[in-house]
Amino acid sequence: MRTVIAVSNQKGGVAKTTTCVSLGAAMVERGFEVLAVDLDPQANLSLALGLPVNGLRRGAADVLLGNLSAVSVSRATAIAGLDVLPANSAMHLVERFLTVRQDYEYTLRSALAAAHTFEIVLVDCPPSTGAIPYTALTAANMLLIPTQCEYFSTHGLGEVLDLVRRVRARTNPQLSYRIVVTMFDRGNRVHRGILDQLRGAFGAAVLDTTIDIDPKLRESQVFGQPITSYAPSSRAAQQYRALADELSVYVRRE
Amino acid sequence: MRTVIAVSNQKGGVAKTTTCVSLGAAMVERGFEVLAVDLDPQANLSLALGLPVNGLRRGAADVLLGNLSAVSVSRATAIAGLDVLPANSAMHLVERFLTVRQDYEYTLRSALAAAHTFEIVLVDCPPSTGAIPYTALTAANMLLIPTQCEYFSTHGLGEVLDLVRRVRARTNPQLSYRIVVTMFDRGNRVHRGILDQLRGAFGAAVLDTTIDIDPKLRESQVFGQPITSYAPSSRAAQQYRALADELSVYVRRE
Ligand SMILES: Nc1ncnc2c1ncn2[C@@H]1O[C@H](COP(=O)(O)OP(=O)(O)OP(=O)(O)O)[C@@H](O)[C@H]1O
Ligand SMILES: Nc1ncnc2c1ncn2[C@@H]1O[C@H](COP(=O)(O)OP(=O)(O)OP(=O)(O)O)[C@@H](O)[C@H]1O
Ligand SMILES: [Mg+2]
Ligand SMILES: [Mg+2]
Repeated sequence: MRTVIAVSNQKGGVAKTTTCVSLGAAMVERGFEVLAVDLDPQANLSLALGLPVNGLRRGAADVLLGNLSAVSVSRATAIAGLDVLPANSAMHLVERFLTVRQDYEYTLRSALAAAHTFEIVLVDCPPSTGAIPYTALTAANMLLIPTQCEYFSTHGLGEVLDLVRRVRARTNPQLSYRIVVTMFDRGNRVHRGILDQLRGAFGAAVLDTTIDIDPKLRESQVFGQPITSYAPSSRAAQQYRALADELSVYVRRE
Repeated sequence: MRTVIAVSNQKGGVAKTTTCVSLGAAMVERGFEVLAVDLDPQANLSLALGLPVNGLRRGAADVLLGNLSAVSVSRATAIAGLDVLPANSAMHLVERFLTVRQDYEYTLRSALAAAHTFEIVLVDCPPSTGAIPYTALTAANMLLIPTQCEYFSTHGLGEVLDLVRRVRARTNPQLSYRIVVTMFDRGNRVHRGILDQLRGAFGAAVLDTTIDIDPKLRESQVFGQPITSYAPSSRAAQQYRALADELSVYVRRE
């Protein structure tokens, strides 16, 4: 069995990509075979895993708009056990052209159907609620929603959950969701106040693990390495490992 | 004469909305009549200016998809001299349906044509390079690109400038652009290093004013007030005033 986790939030800059890379690397440390899928035209996930994004011939756009399988387009990264399905530049066309296909929502789910070698698939989404997040949520067992404890981020959560309701009603009744707080500043009273509000409003859907602000994450991205190998004993590496532990109860092992 | 400034960057969370609100309020302090246009389905600009975003009947979607003029849908805010064209919930449909219209790129430009009472129009865009930013750049005299001094943000600047080139070639040859560094952490060596690289790569296109990290900005948003009235003597208020001064040389007065 395989667990697909979509990482999505319409709000920009909440650490969707950072969470995909860091969580993926932490899951590999725990012995899982992981595929990270980059569905964002910005191709930040591919960049963070050290891929030369500009000349990529084959990528996620060929899987979503063409008929290539996910496995045929994926490639290894410098981290053994962590493969990536990179975003290529044609990804900019996907949002507009995917919707003309009949049952476009199921495109990613069918493309992943043959990817049996991976126990976990993490899907990085662009900051929107359009066709790309829709196909990712249709393919997912769980939606992981990174959010900052800031006014705009938390205000937008309602719309993300509207999307979850629509996907559950139409294409994926089993979809669950969890919220993870990122870039948390323990010394900031707005952050502490909003975290309390989040736990009050969303209860157990808010994961126990929070990811604090850690400048080492920024540095790791310049070097194209996940935080667990760039700075293995940093606070961010420890917290993303704790996140992997917390989520691994949801990963189904045969 | 009127100056239209589009605030856009595909990268999420780089302070596009924060810059629109703060710069707008600082321009009003300098005596300009300002209209802030919210083209983001998240409606964060409308929220930051204290509007009740749920339940808005008329908004930017009616201007872009319907045929309402910008003036008929704009409304006053708590700041005299700063009006807002709010985003309503139908904004989620605009990205997909705008492109079916003939010459859709000119939609915002024609909608703003009659808005003569405003000397400055600031347009907040969603984090993408699709139809909505395209119509905003077609209507604009200048594109203001907020960027953080971080790897993903600066890596994405090339694609934003690709969009500028396409818009210049097809619909708006006069379009200029400037880059403003936001959420700058003077104590962080990755930030300082990337700022030097930006100035090296983009020269005079990078504005002199940088906006430092200032927690007062987060607080101001919770209270639905621009920083210049919430915390008039804060560092962020001073820096956004300096940005208004730097940009006002580009604002054409009759
Ligand atoms: N815990 C953290 N501490 C410090 N910086 C962080 C942390 N998490 C992420 N960042 C930085 O914040 C920025 C935003 O993160 P990231 O790009 O992963 O967000 P995103 O949600 O994927 O953005 P987008 O909406 O553009 O896809 C990046 O420059 C990243 O390096
Ligand atoms: N100078 C600053 N200091 C501290 N926090 C800031 C600063 N500028 C913006 N922020 C905070 O950073 C977050 C991102 O800013 P904002 O929402 O304006 O970015 P955006 O580019 O409009 O995001 P999106 O891509 O989702 O539209 C907000 O929560 C805001 O309060
Ligand atoms: Mg991202
Ligand atoms: Mg915004």
